[in-house]
Amino acid sequence: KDKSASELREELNRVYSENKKIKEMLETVCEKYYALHHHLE
Amino acid sequence: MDQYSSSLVDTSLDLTIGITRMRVEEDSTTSALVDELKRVNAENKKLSEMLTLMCDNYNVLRKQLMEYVNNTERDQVSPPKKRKSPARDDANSSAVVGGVSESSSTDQDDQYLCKKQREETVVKEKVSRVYYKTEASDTTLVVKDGYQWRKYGQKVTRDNPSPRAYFKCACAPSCSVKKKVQRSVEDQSVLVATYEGEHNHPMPSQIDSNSGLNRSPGAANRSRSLAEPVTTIDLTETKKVTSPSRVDFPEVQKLLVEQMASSLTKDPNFTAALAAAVTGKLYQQNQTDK
Repeated sequence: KDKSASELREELNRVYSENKKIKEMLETVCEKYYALHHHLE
Repeated sequence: MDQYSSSLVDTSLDLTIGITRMRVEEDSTTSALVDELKRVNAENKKLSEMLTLMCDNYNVLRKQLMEYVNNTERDQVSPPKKRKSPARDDANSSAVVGGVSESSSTDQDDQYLCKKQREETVVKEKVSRVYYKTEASDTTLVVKDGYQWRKYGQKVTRDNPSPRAYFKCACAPSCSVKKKVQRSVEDQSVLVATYEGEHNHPMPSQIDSNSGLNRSPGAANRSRSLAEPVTTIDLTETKKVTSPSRVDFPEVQKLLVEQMASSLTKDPNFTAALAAAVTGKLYQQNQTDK
């Protein structure tokens, strides 16, 4: 509540960046998982 | 005055209204930012959970694939170890079980190694060396000892330039006797055959085994291992026997008698005994004549 709009925007940008990284990692893991699954089949 | 009063200028700046509007806009932006921050944080949390789940699944799948590949390789390398596969599969569920399984397999390996060493020791105990005297012109590494042999290798090395041939008994499939034949370094006319193991079958041809055997203990002085029984066989005489078959049996018998006679005449004890016997016979004959 005490944070100003600029501080909030900064925090939001940081969380967006983190979100992007997690999505990339998830995408990579999903690709590897399905490749492995396909290999096992 | 009225003019002044009617034309009074509003000197107020009306600053309060503008400040309030800005504050309202700022408040709405801040609340929107806070809402967006909350939404993105929640999304991040969900994505993190999904990432953790996917990583776990990936690791489990990867482990299964590795085990499958390992089992396949193990089956290809050593088919008898196939029985160990279930124990290794159990190792996935708990580390303790895996540890026990590993130790039991190590014990089995140790037992296998001990058994193998014991077998090797037994084989080493049954090593015998036989010297075959051949003609000087004969350069082959073949000795006729009555058994059928299958040659499986020949070797010459820098430190041992004399060629040596390796044979395996071909009389019976279960027979594991091996033979190494090499020319003697001291006497090139002598073939040294080293036998490993014992035949688990009778000699295929009795004639072959009897042909030309001349077990003379007083053979040439050759280096011998005390642990290994050494026999000397003269193969130069066997050349006289053209084909070792039952048809030639009388010839072989004659040859044997000749060789026995020659070896006996060389024995001074036998000569003395024979002389005494002949003398005694002659004496008895003279007594009866009288």
